[in-house]
Amino acid sequence: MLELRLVQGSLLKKVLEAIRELVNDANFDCSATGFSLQAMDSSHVALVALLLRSEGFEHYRCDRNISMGMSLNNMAKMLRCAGNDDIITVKGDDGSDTVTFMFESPTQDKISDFEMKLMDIDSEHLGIPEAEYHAIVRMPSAEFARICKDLSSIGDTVVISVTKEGVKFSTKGDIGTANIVCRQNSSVDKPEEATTVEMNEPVSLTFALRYMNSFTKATPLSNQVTISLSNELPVVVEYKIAEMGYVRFYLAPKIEE
Amino acid sequence: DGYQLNIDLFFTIT
Repeated sequence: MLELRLVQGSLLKKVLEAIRELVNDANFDCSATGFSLQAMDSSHVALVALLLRSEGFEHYRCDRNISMGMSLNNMAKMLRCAGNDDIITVKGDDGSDTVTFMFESPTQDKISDFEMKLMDIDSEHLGIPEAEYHAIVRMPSAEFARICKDLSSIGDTVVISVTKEGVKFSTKGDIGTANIVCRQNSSVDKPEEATTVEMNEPVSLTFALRYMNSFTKATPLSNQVTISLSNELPVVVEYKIAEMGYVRFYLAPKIEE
Repeated sequence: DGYQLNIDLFFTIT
């Protein structure tokens, strides 16, 4: 028996919109810790890890660990039927091949339930070790989205370089080149507008912009994004989900041929 | 533009 009641149902809607471009089908794992997902994109270039901690739900019942395979497009179709202010409850029974999403309007005058078919998904679970990163950049998520969008009109890849001067995003394409430098500005009045750069060692890595742009679908989840970089390791692009957890995207770098 | 590495090179299957 599984029953998860999320008062801020819009969070689940935003989570789905954040990941469904990258991943088509995925297993949602439910345990005492929370509701989580780990999945690679079909090319095995990027990985998404989601955690919604049990404490963040108003009611969280999960009698035993359960894994539910879902089509994220179908799940998104159902969650789009929930109002932004609705309370969403996810219900499942042991051995059942369906999951139910219940939507309650804030005034309790409209209650809907949508039953979705589950699917069997073979997926490998990867162990992600804790790593010390050479550089950690925190910046407004909307600014990062703007930079990825702007650069992708010039080139296909972005070089992210961190020095003590700040973080530089560069691209080149047939029509020319572009460089955008963001400097640390932690003295701004609003913390959500701050850019901070922690650097232990200078880093410079190349990534496909197509994936970076896909990660920025998570922008509505958080005002800030954290980009963790180490030479020759995947970048981690993290959007924290207020009080509940995170969506983390891992992207393998491109290297010189 | 460089050679794209795969993500599963970096993590082990658990």
